[in-house]
Amino acid sequence: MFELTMAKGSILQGVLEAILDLVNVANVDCSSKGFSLQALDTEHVVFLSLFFPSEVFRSYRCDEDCSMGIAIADMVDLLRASNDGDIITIKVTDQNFEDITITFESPDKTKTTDMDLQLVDARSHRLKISEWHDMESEYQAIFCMPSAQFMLNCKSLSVIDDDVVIRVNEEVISFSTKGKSGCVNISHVPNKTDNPEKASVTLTHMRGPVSLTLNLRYMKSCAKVSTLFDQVKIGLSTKLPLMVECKIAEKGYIRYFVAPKITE
Amino acid sequence: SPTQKTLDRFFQSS
Repeated sequence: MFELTMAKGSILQGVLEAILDLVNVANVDCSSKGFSLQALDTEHVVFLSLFFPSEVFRSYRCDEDCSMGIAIADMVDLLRASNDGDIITIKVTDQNFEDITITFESPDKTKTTDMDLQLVDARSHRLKISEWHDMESEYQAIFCMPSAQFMLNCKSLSVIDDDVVIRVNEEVISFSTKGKSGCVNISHVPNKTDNPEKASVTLTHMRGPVSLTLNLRYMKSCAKVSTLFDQVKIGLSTKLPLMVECKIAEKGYIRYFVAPKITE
Repeated sequence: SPTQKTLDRFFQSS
């Protein structure tokens, strides 16, 4: 049996709302350690991987590891029907592995709403990716910035064109674009420390200058999720997809892997 | 102009 409870408006609900513009169906794996979700957008440009450790939920129980496909858009629609103050329970029993039960309980416990959502096949949304600890050292540059600043950069650039070029070297981290009506270049002088301050742009890992071109549509989606958190961490490599990461509590994370645009 | 790549070249689908 798997069962988690959370308050209406919790971070999981916020994240599910924020990923809707990219994914419809997600593969969810549950273990005693927590709730993880993987999803691939229909164009195979963005892979999303998140892990919510058990301690971020109001209560969490998972007797046996389980994996299920969830139609995220339908689930979010159901969750939206909850009222302020409701406690939301998500449950799957071993007897019935065909659907997931979502329950809302009013704060005074006088009203309960039960809903069943059918599970779907989401096996194609599983991707074999290395453990992050192995991958981090493969990125040429990793920097952190306030997520509000990241969103602002993406919005400012998308006025001019659909693409952004992110360049990182020891001296500067820049976001630039060039379109028919003009160009925009936003430069940040980074701090260099392993312990980034919340309000600044910090270069945490640097093995050499790197630049990548990315579609701003996907970057804005990443930025939307990141604004649920204070800071966003961005990794660039010419051999790996761009990585956008936000930390959830001590051990949790939400990571986007975005394929770049490349000139043939 | 640059072409959008997919993730298939980076990750192996299971």
